[in-house]
Amino acid sequence: MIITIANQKGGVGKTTTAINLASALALTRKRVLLVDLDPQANSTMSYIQDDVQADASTYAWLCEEGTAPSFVDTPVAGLSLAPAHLALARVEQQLQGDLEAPYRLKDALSQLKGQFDFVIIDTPPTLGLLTVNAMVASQQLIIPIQSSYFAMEGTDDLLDTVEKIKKRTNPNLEILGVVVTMYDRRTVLGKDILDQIRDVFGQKVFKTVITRNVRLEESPAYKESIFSFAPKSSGAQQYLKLGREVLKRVS
Amino acid sequence: MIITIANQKGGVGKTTTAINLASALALTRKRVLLVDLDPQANSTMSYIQDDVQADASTYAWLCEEGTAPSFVDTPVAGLSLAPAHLALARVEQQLQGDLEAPYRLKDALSQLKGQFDFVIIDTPPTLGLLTVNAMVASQQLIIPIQSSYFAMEGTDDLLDTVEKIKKRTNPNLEILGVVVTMYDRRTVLGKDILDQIRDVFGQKVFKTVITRNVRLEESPAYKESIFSFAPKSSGAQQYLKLGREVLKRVS
Ligand SMILES: Nc1ncnc2c1ncn2[C@@H]1O[C@H](COP(=O)(O)OP(=O)(O)OP(=O)(O)O)[C@@H](O)[C@H]1O
Ligand SMILES: Nc1ncnc2c1ncn2[C@@H]1O[C@H](COP(=O)(O)OP(=O)(O)OP(=O)(O)O)[C@@H](O)[C@H]1O
Ligand SMILES: [Mg+2]
Ligand SMILES: [Mg+2]
Repeated sequence: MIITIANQKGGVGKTTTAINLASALALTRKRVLLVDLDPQANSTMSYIQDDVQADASTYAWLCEEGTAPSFVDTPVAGLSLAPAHLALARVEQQLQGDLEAPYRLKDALSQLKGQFDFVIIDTPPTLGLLTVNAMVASQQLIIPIQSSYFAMEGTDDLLDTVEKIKKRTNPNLEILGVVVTMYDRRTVLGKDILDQIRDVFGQKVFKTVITRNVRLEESPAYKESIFSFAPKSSGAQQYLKLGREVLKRVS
Repeated sequence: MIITIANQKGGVGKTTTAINLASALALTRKRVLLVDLDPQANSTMSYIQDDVQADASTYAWLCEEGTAPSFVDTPVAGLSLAPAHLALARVEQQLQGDLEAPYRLKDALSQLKGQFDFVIIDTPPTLGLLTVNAMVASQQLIIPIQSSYFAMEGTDDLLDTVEKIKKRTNPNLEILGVVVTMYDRRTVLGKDILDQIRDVFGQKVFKTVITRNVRLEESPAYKESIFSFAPKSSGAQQYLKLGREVLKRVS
């Protein structure tokens, strides 16, 4: 099962969801691969200390033909990582005019068939070729939406892109769900925004809401998932619940 | 004095800084114009309730020749607003190949010479034509940087763009300062990130740090600045201090 985490809005919790959902699934004894497709490599930095070479990153998966897709271990048992590299920023330019360009990730992942139960793909805040590659390669899409007054701006563009991809390149792509992130329980505004998101996305909205929890901001600095860093935190409990909800929805 | 608020990273506090710094300056009896150059129109939504027509927005400033640049009042005394519109998303495409494209905002603002003491420009999270227009039109740049583990990723690209603009189109552009946003006092991580930002930007970093304060998230829902919405909050006190620091640096 290949799942893309996408929202072209910046700073809405894509990486935080990718790294902790991937860990949550690994904790249930699933074999999980976290694929970092963002040139900013935030998912990579959350688990890996050492420098990554471009030819050992997802850049090579997309742009270096004939490379067997490589990945590395993370500190989390059962979780592997395909690290990103800043070279990904050139992919759009490099694959300009290549009709195969949207399928590069799909082809690379097909070489890993059977090695993983879940592939979780973190994407950059754009609707460009990298995010398209992720959506073309995936069966499912999870959309993190930040609980903020401006939360819904731009979701139309994201949904248009999904529709275009379903129409031509990947009719199997489904929206697995919308996860509300950085929710603040203390405000009336938070409640209003949650209602607004539920009005628009209905049953797609996961029951699990991720509330604002500073532990989720800290764990990447220690190269740990939230589950080893702060297992009793609300962040850990909520991402564990989200993992269970995802398993339920895909079964 | 024309000041651009820019950082191509999403969700780092550009809009929150634009709307509240503009108000802080208006509170000191300066005549201030807040220019919204983001198709997502978040600054606009923070002060204006009614729908804005494309031909009465900054889209018209950039793409409709011969239009006198229009603006509207806000609930804040002394603060006017040039509202944005989703049509701005087409500007890059529409002005394709036009050698004058980077100068459109500069030309529009020159028609308003003498009407305002400060022009504050909110920009989208990109380094495209809209942000370039803002930087070409401005004397000063303020860079909000979110206090987060991934804070410094991407600042190189921003600084490269500034250098390119200084080299050719606007040699007068200066970085007025870097403002650290969404700082969390309670964490060791916050302290480390602040030190890291200060190591890189030195004296450019404003003494005023904006800490995380939920009131700053709420005030746009009420179409008020933080100063009328929650005058005693840390958000209000800090943006007031930032206003004073800006005045000191430009005098
Ligand atoms: N529930 C939460 N509580 C507190 N902080 C959070 C939470 N979720 C995310 N954050 C923090 O907010 C910031 C943005 O989150 P994140 O990096 O996951 O977003 P993103 O969508 O991947 O951003 P980008 O578009 O830049 O890749 C990070 O500093 C992260 O640690
Ligand atoms: N100091 C703060 N404390 C609490 N919340 C904040 C603070 N600063 C900004 N926010 C909230 O964080 C979110 C992102 O901030 P903002 O919209 O100002 O960023 P931005 O850089 O303009 O984002 P974009 O790139 O999408 O335009 C908003 O919901 C905002 O209300
Ligand atoms: Mg990310
Ligand atoms: Mg903004």
